[in-house]
Amino acid sequence: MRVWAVANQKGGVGKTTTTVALGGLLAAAGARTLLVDMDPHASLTSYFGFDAEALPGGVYDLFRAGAADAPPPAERILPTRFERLAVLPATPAMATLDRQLGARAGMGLALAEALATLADDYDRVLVDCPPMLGVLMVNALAACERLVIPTQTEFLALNGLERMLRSLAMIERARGMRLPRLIVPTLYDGRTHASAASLRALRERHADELAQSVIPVDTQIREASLAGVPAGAWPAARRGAQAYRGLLDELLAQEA
Amino acid sequence: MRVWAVANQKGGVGKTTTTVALGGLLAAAGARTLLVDMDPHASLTSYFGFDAEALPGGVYDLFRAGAADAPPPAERILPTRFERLAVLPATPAMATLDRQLGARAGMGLALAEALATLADDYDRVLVDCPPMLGVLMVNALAACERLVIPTQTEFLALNGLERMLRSLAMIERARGMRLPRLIVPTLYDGRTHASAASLRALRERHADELAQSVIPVDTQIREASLAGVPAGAWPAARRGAQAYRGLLDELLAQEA
Ligand SMILES: Nc1ncnc2c1ncn2[C@@H]1O[C@H](COP(=O)(O)OP(=O)(O)OP(=O)(O)O)[C@@H](O)[C@H]1O
Ligand SMILES: Nc1ncnc2c1ncn2[C@@H]1O[C@H](COP(=O)(O)OP(=O)(O)OP(=O)(O)O)[C@@H](O)[C@H]1O
Ligand SMILES: [Mg+2]
Ligand SMILES: [Mg+2]
Repeated sequence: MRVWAVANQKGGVGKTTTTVALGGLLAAAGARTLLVDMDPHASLTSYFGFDAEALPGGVYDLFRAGAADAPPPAERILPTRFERLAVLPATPAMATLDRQLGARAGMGLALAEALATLADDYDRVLVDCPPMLGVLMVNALAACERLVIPTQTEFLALNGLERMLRSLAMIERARGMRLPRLIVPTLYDGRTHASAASLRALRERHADELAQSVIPVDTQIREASLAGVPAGAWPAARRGAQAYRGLLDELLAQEA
Repeated sequence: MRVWAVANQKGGVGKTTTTVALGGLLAAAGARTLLVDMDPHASLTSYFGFDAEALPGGVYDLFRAGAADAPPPAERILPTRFERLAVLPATPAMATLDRQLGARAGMGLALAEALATLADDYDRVLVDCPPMLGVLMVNALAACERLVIPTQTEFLALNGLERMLRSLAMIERARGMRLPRLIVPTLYDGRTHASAASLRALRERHADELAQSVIPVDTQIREASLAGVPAGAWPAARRGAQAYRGLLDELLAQEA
């Protein structure tokens, strides 16, 4: 079982879209794939049509693992209408976790421990992160072996990337291990100067960690999310799907 | 002094862009305007060219108000190159506040108390929020008299809006007061079905709280942020600036 996290503290850069797109392609290629929604805002959970408010639980239960009535993680997993693609959903209660857990030690491994119990059931796990450094993102970084960092090709998001990399360095120091990562340019619009300038800046500053694949702005990707279908399985999203296939090839090649 | 907060738990919907655009227009119209950056990711602080990592402090100090060495809020405010427009900046340390403060009572009013000390210095205050429900957003909601909720006109963001309104209802119940709010459609792209369908859904579901102004996708708005200039002061961003002027007129009319 291989675990990838998709994270960036900057909001709206395509984290959820990327997690779903890569997960959809892996499942279509035959891998038993689990998508974990670590964002209390539950975008990934909603993407597949689930009502996060109405669910009995999900990721939140991983943090109650010691409690007598906490179900095993497998019990909270929901199948989707796509073969081999399942979701461990988010619920709004997760927004209170940082305040509840506070400085309590040892809560950084709740996800890693839960995924260990699922190792025989899934080949691939992709973890979608919230746009905020906190216990939920820290758990995702501790549980994954590779990090995908979607970065919108424009100014405000480039600053955000520097901050994300600094937070990552802080977490790596605390854990004493380096996390392989791949920065993925997203929402690229070749018609605008700001997008092209940002991509050039990314290539100059982060050449060794930057994906070759650039995910273009593709309005059909939004249509796909309206329909609850991963970008790769939405025929009209040709450009976006092709870019995500290229990205998946790069990630798999790095693993070998 | 009038205080507006700009919030939505969904990431990347235009909160920072809206805060800066409205603040720039208010300052240009003669109001002494303070922009408060409550997002540890510090997008608003970076927008004006400040390096959040290098600053001595900012919003973080409001939460240390009791400490002997905590400076008065006014000391942390930075002028911008735009007349009558100043910034109370964010720093990355704010990301630890939820964990540090935990369930400690009474930390929901740190911003409101700080702004009270500045009442004679500013006519207008605009507060930019992080994309996460936590102590920073709760402070912004407690300190403001009106809430602006930018909502991207597409599917994932519409779900996010419902969740934001539920969180708001929870906070209003706890505080025993209703917060006037205005939902602002942003990043509208009339060429796509998803955008038009989302705007129709917004008009059906939230007619009484929805702004008449719709902020269009305008690539010049990104150019403006690259240059560190509010959208209204960037001549090429005609469409975006016009929409933001319309929005400001609506907000001012509701106040009267
Ligand atoms: N390549 C693309 N082309 C067009 N639209 C896109 C693309 N990728 C993402 N989007 C749209 O951009 C918006 C933001 O994407 P998404 O929600 O995946 O970002 P996120 O980083 O997960 O946001 P958050 O910070 O809220 O978790 C969504 O409306 C999505 O449909
Ligand atoms: N009307 C617009 N037209 C084109 N681009 C826009 C518009 N409004 C915002 N943007 C761009 O969309 C991106 C997201 O905007 P912004 O950073 O303001 O959102 P946010 O809600 O503050 O994000 P976060 O959740 O990270 O705080 C930015 O790159 C910004 O330049
Ligand atoms: Mg997301
Ligand atoms: Mg912002």
